[in-house]
Amino acid sequence: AAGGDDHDEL
Amino acid sequence: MNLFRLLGDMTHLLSIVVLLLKIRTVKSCAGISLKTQELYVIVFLTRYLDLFTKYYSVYNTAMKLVFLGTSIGIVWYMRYHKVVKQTYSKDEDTFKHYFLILLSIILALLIHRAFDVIEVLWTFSLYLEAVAILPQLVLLQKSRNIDTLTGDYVFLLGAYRALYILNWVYRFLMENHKFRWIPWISGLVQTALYADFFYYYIKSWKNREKLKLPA
Repeated sequence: AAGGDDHDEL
Repeated sequence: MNLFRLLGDMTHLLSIVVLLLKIRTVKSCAGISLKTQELYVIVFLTRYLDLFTKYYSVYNTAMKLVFLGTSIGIVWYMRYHKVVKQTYSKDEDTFKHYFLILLSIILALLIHRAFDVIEVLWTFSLYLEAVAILPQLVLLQKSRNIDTLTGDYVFLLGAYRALYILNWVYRFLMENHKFRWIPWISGLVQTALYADFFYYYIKSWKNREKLKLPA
């Protein structure tokens, strides 16, 4: 999803 | 997920494969900084606590488990494997890495997006990852012989971070992503630390010479 969550990367 | 992100993750994975190849087939960890490897274990343990709190995708979970498992495995080999541990360049691995942990704790307590346990530990992991390569770079500079696998390992680690920057640019432009100062600045600092190494790595590759860093 655009914006929002910072934590979706590794 | 965009191509840069995927390539970045694959480069990161490949760097670990190269390091494990050296450790498991050559049975050597010469020129590899145990301190950097221990910092990576701390980075992954503190960043991936969200394995217990939030689900993103099979890919995301699998990669997190791989990074955790391999980093712990590498440290185990370097500390306890009866052949591998004897090849550890202990006398040259002198960087005061506790100082980096302390610095990252202080910075994470001061600069974070939200003050809760998961968020502060996640921020700490980004700051620590940014500087975790320093003991390894110092060790490389002290090593007279940098073998191909060690050079390739460090290059792939740096390339992974450079690809993540392209991923952020892509997400910002194409996915309308918001500003994410903490990971961006940490990632830029992390990539910048490799600049000098990249220069000598590419130079040695172009001239088909053995990699050597100036003291």
